[in-house]
Amino acid sequence: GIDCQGGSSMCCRQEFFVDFREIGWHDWIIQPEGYAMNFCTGQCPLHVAGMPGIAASFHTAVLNLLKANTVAGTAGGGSCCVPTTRRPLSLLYYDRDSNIVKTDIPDMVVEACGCS
Amino acid sequence: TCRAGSQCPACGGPTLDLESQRELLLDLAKRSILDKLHLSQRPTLSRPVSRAALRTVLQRLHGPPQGAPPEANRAQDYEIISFADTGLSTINQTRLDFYLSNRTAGVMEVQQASLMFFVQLLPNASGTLKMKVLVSGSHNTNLTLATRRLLEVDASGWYQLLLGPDAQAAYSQGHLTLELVPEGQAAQGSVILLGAAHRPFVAARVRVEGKLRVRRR
Repeated sequence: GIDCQGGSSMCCRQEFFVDFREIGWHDWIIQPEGYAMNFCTGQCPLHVAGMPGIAASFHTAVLNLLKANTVAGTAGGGSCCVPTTRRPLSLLYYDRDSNIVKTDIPDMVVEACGCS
Repeated sequence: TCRAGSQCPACGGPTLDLESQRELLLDLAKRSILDKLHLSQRPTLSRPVSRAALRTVLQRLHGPPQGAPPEANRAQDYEIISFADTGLSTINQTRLDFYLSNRTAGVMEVQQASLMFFVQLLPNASGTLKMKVLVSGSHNTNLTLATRRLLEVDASGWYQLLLGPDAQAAYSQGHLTLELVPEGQAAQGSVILLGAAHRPFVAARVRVEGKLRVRRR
């Protein structure tokens, strides 16, 4: 996966951190201090469409370009810049009854993006 | 998600200004967390939680340090303090016996041990006190010379002598006998006190393998 840097319009991972103090949630979420949500953004031209996560590979791009030339006109585009790797978010928080709860929410943090 | 015949939202779509985009993402993050926790809205704390409870939870959560062996196999370090039983003593020598309980003896490794004793200086006495230390273990009734230490004694008070391997071995087996023989310039002007408030003691740092717990008293 590629991290977004200024000027690039290709599919990449944009970092986005939600600070729990800033949104007033620090009184009920004990840990962590924030949520590194991140998200995927950018163009997915047809020739980089393929298996998510390996779109950045040069060889895959070449193979997909060949594939795109073959099937051009029938697929009609529609490749998406999507999360290809995610990890869980561990939360320690107070529930409605002021119990302290620890939970791992799967697939909450986007680690890498690719074209579908 | 890809919508048929159009680009996916991540690839373009209507452009939002930065502030609106940020609001949208924050809202998305909030909703996502609440949904996953099966909450319709953020909890409102009904009663305060004690800091002690919170600390306990955090300690449990973080657990033992990474790479530490499981609790049952981990060796535990303790400090054991044994007060002396005083044996036959004269003005020239003081005999001290230290006993460990049967439960403790033989299952621990003594890593360091030191003897603490109170020296009372008589008026006008000061100088160097040479302390001869004889040691005997539980299986050996004969006292052997373990060490001779020089102590600078300039005032009445507590003094410390580190005990060597012989004494440590005897102590770990459950019974240690020490005999202190003051020598040198200040020997005639000093007394090792043995009363309740000045009772000599051995302080030992020990390691106990396995599950045995030793409570410090």
